[in-house]
Amino acid sequence: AEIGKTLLHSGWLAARSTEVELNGVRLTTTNPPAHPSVAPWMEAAVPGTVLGTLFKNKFVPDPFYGLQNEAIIDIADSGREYYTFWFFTTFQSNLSGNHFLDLNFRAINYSAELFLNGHKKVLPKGMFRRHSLDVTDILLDGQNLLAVLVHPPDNPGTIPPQGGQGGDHEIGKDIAAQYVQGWDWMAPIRDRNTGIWDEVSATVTGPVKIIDPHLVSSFFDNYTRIYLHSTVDLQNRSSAVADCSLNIHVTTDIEGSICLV
Amino acid sequence: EHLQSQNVSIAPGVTIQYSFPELFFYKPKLWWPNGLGEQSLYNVSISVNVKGHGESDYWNHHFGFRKIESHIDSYTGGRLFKVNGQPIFIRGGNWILSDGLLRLSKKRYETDIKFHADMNFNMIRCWGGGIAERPDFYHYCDIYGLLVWQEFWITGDCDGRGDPISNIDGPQDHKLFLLCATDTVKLLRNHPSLALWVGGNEQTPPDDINSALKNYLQLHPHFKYSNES
Repeated sequence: AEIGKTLLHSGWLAARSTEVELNGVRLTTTNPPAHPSVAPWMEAAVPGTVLGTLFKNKFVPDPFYGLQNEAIIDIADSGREYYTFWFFTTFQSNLSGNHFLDLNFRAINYSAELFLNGHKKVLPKGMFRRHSLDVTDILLDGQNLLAVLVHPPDNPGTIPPQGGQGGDHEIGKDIAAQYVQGWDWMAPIRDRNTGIWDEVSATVTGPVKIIDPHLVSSFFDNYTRIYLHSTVDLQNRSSAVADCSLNIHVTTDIEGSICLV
Repeated sequence: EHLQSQNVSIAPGVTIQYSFPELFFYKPKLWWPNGLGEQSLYNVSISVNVKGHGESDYWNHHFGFRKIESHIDSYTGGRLFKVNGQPIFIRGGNWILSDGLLRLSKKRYETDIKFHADMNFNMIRCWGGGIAERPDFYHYCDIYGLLVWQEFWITGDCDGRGDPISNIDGPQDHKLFLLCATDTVKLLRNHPSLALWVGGNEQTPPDDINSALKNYLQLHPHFKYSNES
């Protein structure tokens, strides 16, 4: 496996949790969904939302045309289970001995349980947080089965008949987007944007991982003298001392492929 | 002069924080907002090689040299901005998000943000009832010179107002709010277009959240007195 990031944005399937009788362990071991999708499974929108998946598969009309949003059941009436969905995909891996693999979800709304090859991990609440899981120990050479059960916000609220700013305001209890209960400019989003709504990736690293570098500049002498300050977290995941060569390199494209170092 | 290597030793199972010695630049091209100059971007790459293993990890990011200052003007009550020492007249647009089904493609972001630049705007304000915008959004704001005013997830109508009146101490889990806030800051902080963090829409968050955010986001003293000879 090469060091670096691979996007996991293709081949996702989805199904309403109440229509799937199997649990996450069986979905990711003995009974994965069939490809191509067979009901209740459908092609998923990842990154995206449950409502986006339902629209993609023509189970709901486009909520942004005319009054079609009225034809889609609101989570307040359907219950949270209706918009609780399984998402499933597979990916290949072939790690060498000193490599590690992380699964990264840049944002999930609102919480999730992840199953990889029969092993469960919890992705805690919060629409605006990243999840990065070291799954090296549970990875298989070749094909890996990944299922994610995504739950809607804890407090999806109800929409008063007269509408209103943020519906009944219940969504304000959660750390989530608040416009989804409807506003003066916007109809309520029926699933409250439940889903794996931003980038999903797998990253392969060696024993030392770079985490969240921070770049800051300071300016002197009327912007003629400038310093770039950079700080980085480094995580050694091996069981041995890591002697590292750490490099920073700043370039700018001048023209075409000519680079100034 | 802009390539630097350092040797670091890390104990097993440990995470360390490492600061490179600062890199010096003489008259680098500055990043300017739309209409004031070019949006010069440098590519910063950081890599780590481990003895006996080879390359272990790498990271790349576009970076722009710019200094953004702002303060509330006591006479008008409005917020005044300076970029690279120059006062800038803000022509801004309000933004919730690109699509209600969160179909947030790069192509869509580029089109939307270029449209704002073509309208001669130089700032986008991301409303607190929407989302913390994504790195792709910020990437195109970097490219097209749109400053970003990013609010956290507090609105008057869901947190303290409305009919019936909502919980003024909302959201329920303050610790989770701060965890999400700090993680979002880490996700977006290197974008030159990022101009201002705001606690929420039309109000401040509950006191404990507000003071924690202020404390977390305050400028390090080292950078308060820069631009002196």
